[in-house]
Amino acid sequence: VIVVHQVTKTYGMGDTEVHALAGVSLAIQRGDFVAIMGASGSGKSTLMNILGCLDLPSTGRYLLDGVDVQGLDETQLAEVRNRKIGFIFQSFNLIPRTSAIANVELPMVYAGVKKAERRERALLAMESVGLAKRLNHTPAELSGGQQQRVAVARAIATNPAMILADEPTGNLDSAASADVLDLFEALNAEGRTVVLITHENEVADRAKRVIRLRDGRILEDVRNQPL
Amino acid sequence: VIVVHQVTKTYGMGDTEVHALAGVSLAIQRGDFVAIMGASGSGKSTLMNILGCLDLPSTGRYLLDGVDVQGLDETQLAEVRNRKIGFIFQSFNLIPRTSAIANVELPMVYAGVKKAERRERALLAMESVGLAKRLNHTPAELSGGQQQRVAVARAIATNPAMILADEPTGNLDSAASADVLDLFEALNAEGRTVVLITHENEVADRAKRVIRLRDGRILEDVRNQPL
Ligand SMILES: Nc1ncnc2c1ncn2[C@@H]1O[C@H](COP(=O)(O)OP(=O)(O)OP(=O)(O)O)[C@@H](O)[C@H]1O
Ligand SMILES: Nc1ncnc2c1ncn2[C@@H]1O[C@H](COP(=O)(O)OP(=O)(O)OP(=O)(O)O)[C@@H](O)[C@H]1O
Ligand SMILES: [Mg+2]
Ligand SMILES: [Mg+2]
Repeated sequence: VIVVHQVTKTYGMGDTEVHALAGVSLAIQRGDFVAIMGASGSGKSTLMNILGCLDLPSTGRYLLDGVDVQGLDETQLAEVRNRKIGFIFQSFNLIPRTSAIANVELPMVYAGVKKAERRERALLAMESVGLAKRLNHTPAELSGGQQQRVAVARAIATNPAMILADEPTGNLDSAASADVLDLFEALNAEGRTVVLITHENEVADRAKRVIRLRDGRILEDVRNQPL
Repeated sequence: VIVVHQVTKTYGMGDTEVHALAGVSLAIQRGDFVAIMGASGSGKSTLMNILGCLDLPSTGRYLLDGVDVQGLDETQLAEVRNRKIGFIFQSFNLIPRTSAIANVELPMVYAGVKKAERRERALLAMESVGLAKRLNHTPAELSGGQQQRVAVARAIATNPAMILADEPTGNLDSAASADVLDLFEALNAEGRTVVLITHENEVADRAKRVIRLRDGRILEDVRNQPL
């Protein structure tokens, strides 16, 4: 479902040039469960943003379901994101002054899901992350880990074919982390592709495959469980 | 240096009432190194914001160096914060579109530190968190873990008597986390009080004392190393 070929991402020019990705190639088949690890600043989020069609590579090819994203315009990229991908940002990116449940429903509004079904799926998603009692709280009225879980609920409520999660348990204690991982495992067992970034070994241990980045390149790519 | 007596914090009213803190009492002596743990939503950040004079309790007493904060107005609270406390927010709270080094210098601007000395201390702080090569990057041009480390640098550059850190390693890999903890241990060895929130046992293991919260109350308070 994903083919990345010799992708680079460079920021800035001259002496402030940063090679966030210095040549990455990988393929991810439908239904895989991949953990991306690496030191702070090694290029994980940059790679994830490209996989999620939120950013384009500087050079190289990215094919999503056989379609080269380079050929798509902004509207088509947004449509691909909305239909195929559930994205969980490292900084949550919830809409301020908007209730948690409205935040979870928003991607479904764009996807044209009817109101009653939207509300029902949003409620189910909030329950599955343990926040049934926080539906009407705005982000400012939620703890850090609760905001993170709302971001998880928002990504899964559209039933996406692929979930891309950037540090989804960074602010969670081990019980809440295990709940989120149980959720990802259940979604993966249904055939959805899960790619997550983590710096925690306990989280990576539950993936089927671990890719380690270092200074914008793949250091190793290890399969721990069969597809 | 800190005395908290029967502090509560309640949000909302009626059926949306949330008891973030339901009666917390504790004392922290100068030079202690305390880790605060607990499930997501258990009241850790709420307690930390009260300790850092960023928020007032609903009921109960908070004495910082013998001074009851209830009697202070906004300006006096800001002065106490600026002079005595280095605060690291769970969501970093860096000023957007402002370089990392300007962010680190800002508390020293408020404290009236001269320009040359400000710059020198900010440089030292950025080096101590491993970001000497990212001085002029704005938050948007930094990875999540790099933003977190700028927030750490900002909190220590004023040489505060007390450091309050809310999940300072949430976005860091184990090497970068160990660097930040080495830094806190060195500051603590100089006699500075360190209070940090964490959900990672490896981080709590390095503290002298661990306080666990549950549903807004202290579940246990255990000294692991002598003061
Ligand atoms: N402004 C607010 N209005 C209403 N409820 C709030 C507000 N701020 C926090 N809360 C609630 O108070 C409780 C404690 O929040 P707090 O941020 O202290 O938790 P925490 O222990 O830091 O959690 P985390 O580990 O997820 O960061 C949470 O259940 C949260 O929903
Ligand atoms: N807009 C930008 N301009 C300049 N440099 C950038 C920009 N965005 C990211 N970088 C740099 O690219 C590198 C990779 O960033 P990235 O966010 O992918 O790292 P990461 O592996 O996700 O790190 P972390 O674990 O800290 O989140 C970093 O060194 C960062 O400073
Ligand atoms: Mg990142
Ligand atoms: Mg918190």
